[in-house]
Amino acid sequence: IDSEDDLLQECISSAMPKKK
Amino acid sequence: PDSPLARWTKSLHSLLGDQDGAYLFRTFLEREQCVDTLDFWFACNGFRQMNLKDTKTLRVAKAIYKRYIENNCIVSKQLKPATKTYIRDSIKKQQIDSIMFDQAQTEIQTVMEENAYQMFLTSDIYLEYV
Repeated sequence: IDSEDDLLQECISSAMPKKK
Repeated sequence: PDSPLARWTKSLHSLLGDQDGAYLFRTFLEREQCVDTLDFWFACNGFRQMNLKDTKTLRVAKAIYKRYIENNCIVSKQLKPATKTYIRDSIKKQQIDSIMFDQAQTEIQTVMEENAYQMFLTSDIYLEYV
C-alpha cells in the first residue's frame, strides 16, 4: 500500500503541467 | 506576443499552466517559504480528476486535509473557518466529492494572485530568467 505522502505527491504531480 | 513570458504576466493561471513558469514560481515560493500554497493548489486540481469510485480517492482527500488544512500551516491560515469546517465534515462523514476542495482552492488562489504572484513578477528569480 502506498503511504499517504506518496499518494499526495502522486496527486500533485498528476496536476503539474507537462513539457510540450 | 504569445511567448511564454508574455503568457506568464497575463494571469496566474497562464503561469501555472506552463511547465517552466510553474517550476520557476515554485522555486520562488520555496525561497519565500510558502510553497505549500502552490502544492495545495495543484493537489486540488489533481484531486478533482480522480475517480470517486476508487478507494484511493478518499485516502488522498484525507492526506490533503491532514497535510494542509488540519494543522496550522500557511494554507490553513489563509482559509476561512467555514471552508475548513466543510472539508473536515465531508471527510468525517466520508462524503467525498470532486468539488469538495474547490472553495478552498479559490481562496488560496485569490491570496496567491494578490500577493505571491505580484511579488514573483518583480522578483530577481523572474527578472533573471527574463
